[in-house]
Amino acid sequence: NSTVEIGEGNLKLLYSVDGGKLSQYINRRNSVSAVVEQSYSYYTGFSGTDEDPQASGAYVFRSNGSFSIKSEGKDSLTVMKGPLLDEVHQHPTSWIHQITRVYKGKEHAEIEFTIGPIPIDDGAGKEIVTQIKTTMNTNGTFYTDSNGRDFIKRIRDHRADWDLEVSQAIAGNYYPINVGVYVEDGKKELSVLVDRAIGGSSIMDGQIELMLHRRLLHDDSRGVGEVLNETVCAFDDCKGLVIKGKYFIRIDPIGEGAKWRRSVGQEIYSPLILAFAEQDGDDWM
Amino acid sequence: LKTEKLANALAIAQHHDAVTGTERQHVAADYTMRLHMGYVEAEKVISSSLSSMTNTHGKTETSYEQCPLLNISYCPPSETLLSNGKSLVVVVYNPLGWNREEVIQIPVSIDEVIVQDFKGREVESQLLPVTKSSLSIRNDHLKAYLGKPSDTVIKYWLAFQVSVPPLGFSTYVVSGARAGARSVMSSAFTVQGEV
Repeated sequence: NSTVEIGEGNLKLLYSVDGGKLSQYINRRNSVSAVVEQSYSYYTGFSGTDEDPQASGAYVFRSNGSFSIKSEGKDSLTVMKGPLLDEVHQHPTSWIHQITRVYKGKEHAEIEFTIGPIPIDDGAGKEIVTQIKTTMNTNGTFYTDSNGRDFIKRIRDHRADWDLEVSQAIAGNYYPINVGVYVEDGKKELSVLVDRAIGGSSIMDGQIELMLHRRLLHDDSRGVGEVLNETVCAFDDCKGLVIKGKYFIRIDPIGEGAKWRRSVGQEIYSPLILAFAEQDGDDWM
Repeated sequence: LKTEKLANALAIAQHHDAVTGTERQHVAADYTMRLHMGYVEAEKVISSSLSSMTNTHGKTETSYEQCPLLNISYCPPSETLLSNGKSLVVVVYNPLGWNREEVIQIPVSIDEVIVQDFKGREVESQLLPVTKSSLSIRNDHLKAYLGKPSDTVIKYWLAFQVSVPPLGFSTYVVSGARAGARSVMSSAFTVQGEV
């Protein structure tokens, strides 16, 4: 009674009732089981000082601390179950809404996020990230696609062809992600595919993080000449941008994730096209 | 019928500032405008192509609509047609070279629906209640985009399984349910604290 299970097919996700958080990933077909957590946090943008004037802005990512996003009020989740798919709706804050879907015929979880307007009334620009954490021992290594081509090995705080001196612990390990990112521990591989170009990393072993949205209050003086603080206006009422997208999570036995990353990675960027028409009664086309 | 505006918009959107979102806001607005112009142009090509491909019985060519605002739960053809007692034809095109089995979702305003494939066989479907937060996002954005809220009220997402051949299309018909056949309503519950 302490967990809620979703998924009518091979894939099951377990959520803890106390806290309403994702706790376990189970695939009955290939016997993969893993402890998984998913959460949101943000980096505040560095505003620059007399001694260190480079501010965090559109081009330059210089975080000034990381803050986890705690649920406002009581943690709750709404679950919808049916023959084709199960959905879990979560609303950790008034400006983050998330739907996790598990389809009966698929062996991955689809996470749809709606984020924004990012609040800036505390005077801090924020870069919102989601983190997927497992207990996998990944030894500081992760793999990201190279502009949609091969997945390339990345080692935290390391470059293969020069001696790296780390001055930005987070940004120095961020990479562009167009298709996906994965980690492996010799037994399993955790893969995440995205539907847009974003930044991401594996800041801790067994963890993958994706930067989903940004709203900053300083120009980084690197050419854009404008603060990254986009708004949408209706009737002179301007609000920060709300973004909506999806990412996809799957855990495979080692060596079996590549096929999914290649095929589903292609499908994400080539969605089915829907067109609608009307029909009178039984006048079949 | 051409797709040159879409080609131009996509070419411009490959600039590094467009990919990373580091462009100025007025430039972002320009990208949006060009992509929209490209979408509107390409939509006509798609509609014409589908009309040509589905017109196999020599009938008058069907006019197809698309739903570019489906991401904010807005799709006038699926919302209005079903409530007016007509059937909705959904054509699903697969641009990839392998068969696809996927679940698609469209917003509907009625709660008794049947989905059939092109041979008239019933297809398994599921209704999922639209949440308050989805409706709030829909209403906020429709006010911004259309200048007014929607004329229709949606109640559910209709999900159904589609199977689409490589580089081809499948057709499904969504109708108000007749006796004995209807979509399965999702069971919904909220967990709060330990309750």
